Amino acid sequence: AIDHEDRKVHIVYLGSLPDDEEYSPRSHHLDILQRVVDGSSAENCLIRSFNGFAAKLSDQEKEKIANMEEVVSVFPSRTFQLQ
Amino acid sequence: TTRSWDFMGLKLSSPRKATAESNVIVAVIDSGIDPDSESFRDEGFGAAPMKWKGVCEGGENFSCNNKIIGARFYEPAESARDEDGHGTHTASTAAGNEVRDVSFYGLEPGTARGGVPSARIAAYKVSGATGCSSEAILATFDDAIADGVDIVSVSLGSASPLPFDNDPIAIGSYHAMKRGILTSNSAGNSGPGAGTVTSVAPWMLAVAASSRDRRIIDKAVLGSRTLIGASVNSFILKGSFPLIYGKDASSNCPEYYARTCADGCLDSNSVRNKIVLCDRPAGFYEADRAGARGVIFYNPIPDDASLVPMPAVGLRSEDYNVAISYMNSTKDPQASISKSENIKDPAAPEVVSFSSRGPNQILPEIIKPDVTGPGVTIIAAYPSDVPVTSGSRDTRRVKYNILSGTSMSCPHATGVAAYVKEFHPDWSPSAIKSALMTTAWPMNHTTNSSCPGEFAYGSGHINPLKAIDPGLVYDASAEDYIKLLCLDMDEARVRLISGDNSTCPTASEQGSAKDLNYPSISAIVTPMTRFTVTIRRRVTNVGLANSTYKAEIMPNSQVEIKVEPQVLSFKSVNEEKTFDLTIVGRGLPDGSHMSSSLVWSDGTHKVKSPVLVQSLS
Repeated sequence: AIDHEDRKVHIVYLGSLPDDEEYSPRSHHLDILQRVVDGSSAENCLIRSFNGFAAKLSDQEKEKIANMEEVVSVFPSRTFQLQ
Repeated sequence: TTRSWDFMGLKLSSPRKATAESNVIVAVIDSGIDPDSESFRDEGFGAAPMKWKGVCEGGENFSCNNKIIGARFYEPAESARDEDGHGTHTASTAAGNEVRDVSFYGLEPGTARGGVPSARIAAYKVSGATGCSSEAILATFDDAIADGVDIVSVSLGSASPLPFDNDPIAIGSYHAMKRGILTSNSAGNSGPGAGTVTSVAPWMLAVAASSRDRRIIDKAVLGSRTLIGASVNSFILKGSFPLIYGKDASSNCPEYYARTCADGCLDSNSVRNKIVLCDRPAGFYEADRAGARGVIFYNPIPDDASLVPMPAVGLRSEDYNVAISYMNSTKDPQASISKSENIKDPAAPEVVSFSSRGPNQILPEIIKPDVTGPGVTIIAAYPSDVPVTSGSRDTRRVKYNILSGTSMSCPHATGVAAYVKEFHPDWSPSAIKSALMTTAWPMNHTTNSSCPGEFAYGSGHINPLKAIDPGLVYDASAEDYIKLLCLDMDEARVRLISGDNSTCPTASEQGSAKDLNYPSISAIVTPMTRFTVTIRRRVTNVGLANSTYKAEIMPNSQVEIKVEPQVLSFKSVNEEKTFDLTIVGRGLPDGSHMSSSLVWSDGTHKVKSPVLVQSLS
């Protein structure tokens, strides 16, 4: 099991949101997470949903998600500054 | 803004379409907004436009009105209220009301206003104490797009340029562009070094910062010598005071830290009732804490003026050295510091040294920044409960404050984009962007950077009145951008982004980034070789139905540039024509570049594109 502290916040970018009215981003995102998350519930890792999602991921989990067909990119959350 | 809009020619009396302007919704992704500011009162405003689908969820103690029609905040913020001042400043610069008799302790007096004072504002607070997270920015774009905004203003940036699929502002603005929304983004404050621009995606408008014709200066008097400096100093310091160098006023810090007046280094007993010399700007915070009467500091960015929490003046290197020499060579050195004043600056507009420069590190064939706008000592709305500076003893509270940065130039470009949207509500984001770029004022090469010219100012300085009537536009569709994405991604990933069955060109037809129908033109060539580069562009007639444009090329001794055809005749509005621009040359040294320009002119309109050839191995 991976300790929660070993996970860092990553962005999983999925591209355009489907037009399907039935589509639930959160369900889709939890489904992706459940396929890779070890020793921790997907609910605990998911931080926020948009046209992608932010989740706490280990390096190994990040690699697994990056290889999924429905994923455009996975990258660490960064801090942006006012300019 | 009491001078910046007039400086650009957008006056209170300039043409407006009142109803159309009040239908424009400007999204400001920033540190929140002060709903109590006069700049956002809603007298004379009707209900929100019908297209508005957003909400007012600003949190406790936050009410929207018919000017601020929407508000949201994202963790870790607890309300959309602006606790920093930045978001209030940028929102009022883009779309704030006209407010008369504004000044900052007498500096920058006049009427404060946004570019589109009758437009509506939707505020999205993403900034916490430590900055803004990628996930908050992405969530914000999702919400702003769904809320039905017209233009997005983002005065935020990363420390370095990021690949598009790793950059939340590039991702969010791409999806905004697909829904017809242009995003204006600050170019960054990491200049004047080359390749420092962080807003690099071609579907965004990247905005550099320049000076206006009104500057702020202040003075230090040392003995019989008066030195002119730059800082926003509202304090009146009567009389002269003993001068002491930071390094001579510290008992607990190594000399390097003491001379910069680093935090905790100055002894209160040594600096009390004295003016301290500090080798860095932020030294005034330590001098303030230690109870000094004033500060003379070295200002490495002399073309900008810092807000100071106490009587202080920033001197350029040569003048600071004069001050040090005076102190070292005088038995009883004394100095006085004057309150800042406004002077006329005939050299304006010049790109300020802190403004980030190209070339574009992610896509070198796309010139970034795109345009330049006023970004030095801009006065605009500020929350009256937020301190003017973070100085520990700064008790000043103001309704209008002076800030500098590409954060300040960005909302000027946002305001102009919204002004164009007011006249042309059906124009695409790229058409609006093209209008701003091809009508920009030419700017002079600056001397404060190793990479001047187009890498500093892009196409030039935004010119609002010309931007609403550009004559021709270089339009680019979502499909054009898809072709660009295909250069770096496989088709499957591109389809995820497009959300449809887009196809990528075959390898032989793939082309390069220079083929994007962009309003500026750039090509990369191999050093010290003979080259011929042909670039195709497509222009759309948005001027008179029957019009004929002739091509003019600014001569350059290093290359030969030809346009084919040299004349474009249009018979209807929205008619498209293509042309080829061929650049022939040889022997450009590695890392060098040469610039020229193409102007399409019908006698009334001048549609100008910079042409830049970069030699890269």
